[in-house]
Amino acid sequence: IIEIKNLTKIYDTGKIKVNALNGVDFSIGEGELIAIMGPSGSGKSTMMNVLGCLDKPTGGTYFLDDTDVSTMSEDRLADIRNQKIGFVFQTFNLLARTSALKNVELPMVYAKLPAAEREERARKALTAVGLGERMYHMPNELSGGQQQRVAIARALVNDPKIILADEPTGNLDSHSSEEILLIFQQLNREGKTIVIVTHEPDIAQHCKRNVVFKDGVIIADKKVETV
Amino acid sequence: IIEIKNLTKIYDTGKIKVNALNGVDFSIGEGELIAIMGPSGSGKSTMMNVLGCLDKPTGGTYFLDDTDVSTMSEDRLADIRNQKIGFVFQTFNLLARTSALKNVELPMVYAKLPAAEREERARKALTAVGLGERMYHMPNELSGGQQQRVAIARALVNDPKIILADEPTGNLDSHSSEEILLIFQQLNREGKTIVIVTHEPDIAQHCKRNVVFKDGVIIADKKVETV
Ligand SMILES: Nc1ncnc2c1ncn2[C@@H]1O[C@H](COP(=O)(O)OP(=O)(O)OP(=O)(O)O)[C@@H](O)[C@H]1O
Ligand SMILES: Nc1ncnc2c1ncn2[C@@H]1O[C@H](COP(=O)(O)OP(=O)(O)OP(=O)(O)O)[C@@H](O)[C@H]1O
Ligand SMILES: [Mg+2]
Ligand SMILES: [Mg+2]
Repeated sequence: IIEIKNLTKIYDTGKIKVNALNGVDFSIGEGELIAIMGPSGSGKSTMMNVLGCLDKPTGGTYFLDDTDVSTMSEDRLADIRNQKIGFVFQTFNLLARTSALKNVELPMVYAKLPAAEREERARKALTAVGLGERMYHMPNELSGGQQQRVAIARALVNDPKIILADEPTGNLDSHSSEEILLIFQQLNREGKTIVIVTHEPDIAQHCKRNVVFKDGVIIADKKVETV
Repeated sequence: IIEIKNLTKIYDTGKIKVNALNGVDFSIGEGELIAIMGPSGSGKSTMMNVLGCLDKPTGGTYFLDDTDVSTMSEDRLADIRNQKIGFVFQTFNLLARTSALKNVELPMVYAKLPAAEREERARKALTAVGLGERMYHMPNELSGGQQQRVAIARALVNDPKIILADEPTGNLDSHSSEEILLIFQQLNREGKTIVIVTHEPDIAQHCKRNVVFKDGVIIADKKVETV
């Protein structure tokens, strides 16, 4: 469902020029569970931002469900970001003056769900990530790992077909990490396509395919051998 | 050099009340290298904020170099935060409109170091964490792991006696994590006292003492057996 060919992304601000992606070829089939790894600065988040239609590539092509993303209108892209793709940001990106509950409701506000249904689904999502007792806290009244879990809950709440999670367990202890991994595995069994950027070999081992980035290109792309 | 007795911290905003620390006893000798672990939400960052004089406890005592911190003036606390303690925040807390270089210079501005020396020390610190080629980037022009390394460089640049690092490798791949660990071990050999909150057993194994938090109290406090 995702076909990326010869993708390049250059950040050029005049003062600085960085080749963040240097010709990436990447296809993702429906229902895959992929871990992306690679050194800090190797282009993983940049790739995720392009996949999530949050950023436009400099060159190359990105076909999403057989449609060239570069031909899509801004409205259509906004719909895709809201309905089709759930995105967990590496730095959470929660609204600071909004409770955990309202933060998780936000994607459903855009989707025009009625208030009662929004609240119920947000509560359910927060409970699933272990934050049932923190729903009314503001982000700065939450621990780092709790903020991360609010970001995860928010990404799942519109039941998107594709989930892109950029280092979703970086701030979590092993127990909480496992709980998040179980959630992703369960969603994958239900048919969701999931891409997780991770530094943790343990998470990568529990995915079905591992992709490794280095200096803006993919240097390895392997199925995971299940023991 | 750090003596904490029966420390409690209650967050009470009227609407919500959380007992973040529930009677913590904790002493740290000069030159120790301690890893703090524990589940998400168990009070680790709260403990670090109290240790770093960034937050006042609700009850109990905190003696730093034999002085009761609760008796210190705001000016004295500001000096301690600037000169004696280097703090790496879990969520980096970089200034958004300031380059990596200027962010790292900031503690030295407060310490009134001359501009030429500030710039040289900032460059050195950024190079040591592998960011020699990213000095003029703004935080939003850096990857997550690069932002984390700027936060680490900034904490070290005033050559503080005590380093408090709250999950300094959460966004780093294993290679970059090792580099950071080596930096901390080297500083510890030079006599610095270092406390690292981490979720990674590998980091904990390379420290000399492991402390485990759960529900706002310390449930384990052991020397690391060197094999
Ligand atoms: N300002 C605040 N107001 C209310 N509750 C708070 C506040 N800050 C933290 N808490 C709560 O206090 C508890 C401890 O938070 P703390 O940040 O110390 O956890 P932590 O161990 O660092 O977790 P993590 O591993 O997720 O970073 C959490 O349950 C959190 O929800
Ligand atoms: N807006 C930007 N302007 C300039 N350079 C940028 C920008 N955003 C990212 N970069 C650079 O592009 C490269 C790739 O960044 P990216 O965030 O994709 O890395 P990453 O693999 O996600 O790293 P990490 O594991 O540290 O999160 C980095 O070297 C970074 O400095
Ligand atoms: Mg990244
Ligand atoms: Mg924390």
